Amino acid sequence: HDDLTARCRAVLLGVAVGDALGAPMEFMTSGEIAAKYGRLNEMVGGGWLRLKPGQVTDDTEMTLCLARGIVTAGGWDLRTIAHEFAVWLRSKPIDVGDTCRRGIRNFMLKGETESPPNQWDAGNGALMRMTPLALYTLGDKELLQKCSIEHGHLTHNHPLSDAACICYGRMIQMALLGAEKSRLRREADRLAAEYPSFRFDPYPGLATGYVVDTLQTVFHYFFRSRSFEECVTSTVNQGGDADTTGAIIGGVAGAYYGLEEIPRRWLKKLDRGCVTELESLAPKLVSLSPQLTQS
Amino acid sequence: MKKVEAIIKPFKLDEVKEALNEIGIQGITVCEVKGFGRQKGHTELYRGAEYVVDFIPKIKMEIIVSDEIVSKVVDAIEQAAKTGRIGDGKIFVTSVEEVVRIRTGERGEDAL
Amino acid sequence: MKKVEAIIKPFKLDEVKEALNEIGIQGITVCEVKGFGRQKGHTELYRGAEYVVDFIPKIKMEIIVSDEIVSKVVDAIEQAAKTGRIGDGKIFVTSVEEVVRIRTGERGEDAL
Amino acid sequence: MKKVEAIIKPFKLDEVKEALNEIGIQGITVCEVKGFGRQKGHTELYRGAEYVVDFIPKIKMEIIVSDEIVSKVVDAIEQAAKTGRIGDGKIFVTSVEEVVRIRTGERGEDAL
Ligand SMILES: Nc1ncnc2c1ncn2[C@@H]1O[C@H](COP(=O)(O)OP(=O)(O)O)[C@@H](O)[C@H]1O
Ligand SMILES: Nc1ncnc2c1ncn2[C@@H]1O[C@H](COP(=O)(O)OP(=O)(O)O)[C@@H](O)[C@H]1O
Ligand SMILES: Nc1ncnc2c1ncn2[C@@H]1O[C@H](COP(=O)(O)OP(=O)(O)O)[C@@H](O)[C@H]1O
Ligand SMILES: [Mg+2]
Ligand SMILES: [Mg+2]
Repeated sequence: HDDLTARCRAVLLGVAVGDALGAPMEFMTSGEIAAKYGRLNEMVGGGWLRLKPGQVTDDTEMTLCLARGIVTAGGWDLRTIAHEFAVWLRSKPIDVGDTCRRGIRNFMLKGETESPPNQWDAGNGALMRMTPLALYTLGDKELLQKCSIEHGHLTHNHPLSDAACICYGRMIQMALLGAEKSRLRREADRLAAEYPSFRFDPYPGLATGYVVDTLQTVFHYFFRSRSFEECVTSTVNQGGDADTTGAIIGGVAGAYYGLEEIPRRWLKKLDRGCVTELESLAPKLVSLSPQLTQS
Repeated sequence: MKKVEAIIKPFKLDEVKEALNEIGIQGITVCEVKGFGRQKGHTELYRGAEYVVDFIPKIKMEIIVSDEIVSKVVDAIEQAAKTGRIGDGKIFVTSVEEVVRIRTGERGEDAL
Repeated sequence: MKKVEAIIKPFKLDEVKEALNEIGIQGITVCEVKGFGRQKGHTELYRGAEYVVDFIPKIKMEIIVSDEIVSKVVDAIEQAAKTGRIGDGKIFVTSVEEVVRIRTGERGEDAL
Repeated sequence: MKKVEAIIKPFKLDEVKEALNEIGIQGITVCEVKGFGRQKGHTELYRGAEYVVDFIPKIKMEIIVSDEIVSKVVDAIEQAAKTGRIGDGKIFVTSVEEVVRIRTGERGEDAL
């Protein structure tokens, strides 16, 4: 149980670490990163958002909003989550994705909790903030599916985004319960079987905000890396939407490799308040899960 | 989609931006304009002589928004920009047929 | 209600304002713009070298008016702004759906 | 007739003018505006403290064109103005009811 709690913390901290490491690289190409940093594996700050070293962006902040929303409501309440997003949006965050902004604005102004289906909404904005959902629905695949779709549709109503969120959530849950990498690989292959565009072998090398490119990048580096540090480092050095690919792989790598493997020097760079809140929300989320409430 | 244009007093810009931020609006284009209206220009001293400058510096804001939220946007600007004194300015709404986000090629509401 | 926009030669501003005052128009918004058209830019000397600045300073006026007086307004501007030489400019009329006077909250024609 | 307005990055002005010349468009009105959006402003040092100026200088272009060539014009601007990075800008199309060439009094399409 302690191990589970630690792993759950590793999931949320993994997101923050990947976000902060990758954010200064956002919009850079792998070539530009190599030319400027060689192989980047420190939190250097800077980038288009002029970040402080260790500063997180919307990926972690929206993750926190979702986590807060679930814990505050003591369970699943979409409007509480939407409200958290609205409060966050008004707080002038360092960055907000266009699709996320539109969805949250629609909730603020029209009370809508579901964006209309839209062919252009296959961005990674819903996927990037999934980790609290994986913790909260641990032990119940149906609940994971239902919540992933409802939550995703607050901003992104698109089958590829839905499928990506569910697959990612499942992989995190398997890792939390001790599954082998090969088991996780079968889950990724299941997704690619249902939606061939997600095939990542051979890896096309695209790390854009398109949910397909994002997940291919995450899968590619997760299945060929041997440590948490290697996972996240190789991913952010790929550039593109590096804060988000970093955050997403950080989440699943945290679940798989555990808290001990997250480099101390990276954790130290994160804002204290952010770390404390993530560490305190993780056990609260999993304690609400069917896995723990039904045992 | 609609274009909301507002001519406001320059010192009101931040307050109006705030009010728009409260309703999730971030994209705004602003330019400095000269207003002629009921509010008279000011007098200026130039080379010793005093003369009336008959225009007033104003700020013109342009915000493209989707139809459903136009009235909320207009209300937000109206409340934030108002002082109750002559020269507060005007808001006008016109219809926009197409919008393109240059970076991504998105069109229509997705570009907003 | 209509928006009348006019791109005119800067030195014509006062004459056009006069002509509009004559027909009771007082509310005008003006901004400095750069025009590219058939009228070629001028040459400038900069660090000894002469080069062509390919734009011409223009003034852009915007006047929101009620439908009945649009043509009067267009004619007034046209006559006052005209020199008959290239670059006199253009007037365009677009439809306005709503106008608000911020000071009073008046809407529609009352806001004009 | 349509008005095509484009908010673009200032350094893209020449490229866009080129692209428009390519398709026979010569008449353009341009003004310098301040953009507020997702692209961050620059930092300034003031009394030792660094702070971000929250707007970005942009260029606003206005081109009145006939209906048939609107999409060509929009595409031309979109391709020429695009860098793929945040802040590339937006294009909007509105309907124009009347155009007058001041120099000649020509109206409608002849004025374009
Ligand atoms: N009909 C109009 N068309 C365009 N701009 C106008 C019009 N009326 C007013 N304005 C703009 O609004 C500003 C304020 O108008 P003004 O008449 O001074 O005060 P108020 O609207 O409070 O009576 C003017 O300086 C001008 O820029
Ligand atoms: N199609 C257009 N769209 C927008 N502005 C235009 C257009 N055509 C002309 N202009 C503006 O009008 C000004 C005068 O146009 P120009 O072609 O020089 O002279 P003329 O209209 O007298 O032939 C230009 O500098 C430009 O600001
Ligand atoms: N809804 C809008 N209404 C008016 N101008 C806008 C709007 N959205 C964006 N703009 C203008 O476009 C510029 C670029 O927008 P921005 O959000 O920075 O990047 P992008 O469109 O590439 O995502 C802004 O600086 C602003 O001038
Ligand atoms: Mg981010
Ligand atoms: Mg990102």
